Amino acid sequence: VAPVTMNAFELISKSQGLNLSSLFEK
Amino acid sequence: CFCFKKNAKTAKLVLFLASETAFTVNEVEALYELFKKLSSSIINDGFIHKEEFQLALFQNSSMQNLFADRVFDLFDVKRNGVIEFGEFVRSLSIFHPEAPIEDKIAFVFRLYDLQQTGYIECEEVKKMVLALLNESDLSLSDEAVESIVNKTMMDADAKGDGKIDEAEWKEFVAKHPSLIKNMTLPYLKDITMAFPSFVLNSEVQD
Repeated sequence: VAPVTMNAFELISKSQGLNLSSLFEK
Repeated sequence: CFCFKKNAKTAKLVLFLASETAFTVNEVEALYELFKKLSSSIINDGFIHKEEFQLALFQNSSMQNLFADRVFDLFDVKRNGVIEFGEFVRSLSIFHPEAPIEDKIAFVFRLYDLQQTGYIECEEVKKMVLALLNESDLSLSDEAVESIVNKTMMDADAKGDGKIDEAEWKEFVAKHPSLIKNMTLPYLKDITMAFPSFVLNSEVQD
């Protein structure tokens, strides 16, 4: 469960869709 | 001595991209190897299609994800439905460890401005939080989501007009630098290390 004190953008930044390092995985 | 093995047009493009991005000629060549791999994973036509982008990110070509869609749309500068090599290099350049931080902040602003109105609106923040919850194991009540969104808007929307403009976004990121952590890919500083097989074949010296 996410803490309700969390900043919304902190939560959003955890999306797998924003993790471009996957592009470099072989 | 520039001995890029592709045709003259591609060689010219590589030199041009190196001149206008954070990458060296060698690094742009390494990115070309990556681009070739990604752009031929489903349809071998020299462009990265949405499905190929999703396959690279999620190991699943039909995985729907709001944020991956937004990243794809921003990379697809010409808005023709595919990512071309130049668009790929220029966009990835923003993720370079030495790229200007202002460019990273602006990119994320555009990413989160879902409707491209020039503002990140309250409803957009809520939509993105719900999308994130939907894709993850995090679970929150409707009240908790409202609370997180409202608190964030209160913190970020300094003018109190219900939307975050670019100046407010810059100030908010300055207070919370972790928000642009995703915008730096350490790989990009040592891209030739990430593709050692390519370097062995390259005759280019920077």
